[in-house]
Amino acid sequence: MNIFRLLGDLSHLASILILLHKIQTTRSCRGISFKTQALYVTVFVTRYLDIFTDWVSLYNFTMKIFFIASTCYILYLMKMKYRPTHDPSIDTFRVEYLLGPCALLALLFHYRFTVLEVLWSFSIFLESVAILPQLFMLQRTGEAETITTHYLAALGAYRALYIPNWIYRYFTESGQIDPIAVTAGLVQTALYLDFFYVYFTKVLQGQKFELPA
Amino acid sequence: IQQPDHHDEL
Repeated sequence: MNIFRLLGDLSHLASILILLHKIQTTRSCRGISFKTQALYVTVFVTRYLDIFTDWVSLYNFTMKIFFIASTCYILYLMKMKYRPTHDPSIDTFRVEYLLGPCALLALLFHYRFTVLEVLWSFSIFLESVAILPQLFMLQRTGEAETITTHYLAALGAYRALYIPNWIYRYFTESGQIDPIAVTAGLVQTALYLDFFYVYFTKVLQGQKFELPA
Repeated sequence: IQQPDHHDEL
C-alpha cells in the first residue's frame, strides 16, 4: 500500500458515496446511466471472486464487499425505488459492443488460463470502458447536474491515481509491472480527459457543466 | 518482467 493507492481507493469510495447522496437527496437518478452501473456490478463480481480464494487483508476484503454491495444497491435504487426518474431512451449505448470485445481480449490476454484469471482479465478490460455509456449520455444531453460531475471527477481521480501507484510500485517492488492492468488503466484514464477539461474549466469555476453545442 | 500480485489491488 502506498499513498497513491490509498488516495485512489478513497476517491473510488467517495465517488460511490457521492452518487448515493445524489440519488437520495434529489430522490432521482436523472442523468445517471443504468448501463454503466450495471457494467460496474459485472466488473466487481467477476473481479472479486478472489475473496473466496485469496485473503489479502481486512481492508482489501471490506472494500471488495463494499464495492459489490453498494453498486448492487444503486442498481436497486435505479430499477425499483426511483424507477420513474430513469429515462432509458437517453441511455442508449450498446453494451454488447463492449462486452464482446472485452471477453475476446480476456481470452487472448491473461496471466493463467483458469476461470478465475480469465474473469479477472475480463473485469479489467471491462472496467476500462464501463464509463462509456455514462459519458455517451452526457454527450447526448450536453449538460449535467453539478453533483453528477463531482461523482465522475472522483471516479476519474481514482483511475488517475492508480498510475503514480504503479510507477511507485515499479520502483519499490523490484521492477514489478502488471501489463494488463496498466494498459487498461491508461486507456480508462484517457477516456476521462475530455470530461476533466470541462470539469476544471467550468464546474470548479462555479459554472454549470455544459458541453459546447 | 515480474507481475505484482493483482489480488492486492482493487
